[in-house]
Amino acid sequence: GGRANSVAASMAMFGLLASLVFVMF
Amino acid sequence: EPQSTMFPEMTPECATVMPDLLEKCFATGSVTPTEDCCTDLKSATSTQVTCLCDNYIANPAVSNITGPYSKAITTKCGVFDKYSCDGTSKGGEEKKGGSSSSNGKDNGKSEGN
Repeated sequence: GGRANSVAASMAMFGLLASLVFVMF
Repeated sequence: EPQSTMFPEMTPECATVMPDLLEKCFATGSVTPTEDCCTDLKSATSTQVTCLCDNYIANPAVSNITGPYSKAITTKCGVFDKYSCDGTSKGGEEKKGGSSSSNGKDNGKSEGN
């Protein structure tokens, strides 16, 4: 459902941030 | 050395190649991918596929949510097989050249839930 999708999107954003953090260090 | 327990496979290489696809395809909150997203998914390298599988699609920490979500997107783009993360394409995908393709089955329609 839409809720799960937004959670998944949040996960993706978190992953995005995690990867960016990795790049920075 | 892994930076996050949630993303144990987040290697520097993955951190370099993942953001683009994540942002374009999996961080939209929509299960309807854009044409741009599909184009990128189709042209993604095996490294990108592996990184997405390990850290996102099949990451045990989030796969219960991201699995179905990713499946919906990749299915609509017609690349579900490539991102099935079942080990057949993971890391060892050969999409160019090569006369012996064992993973060339058609995946026009996949089952729903």
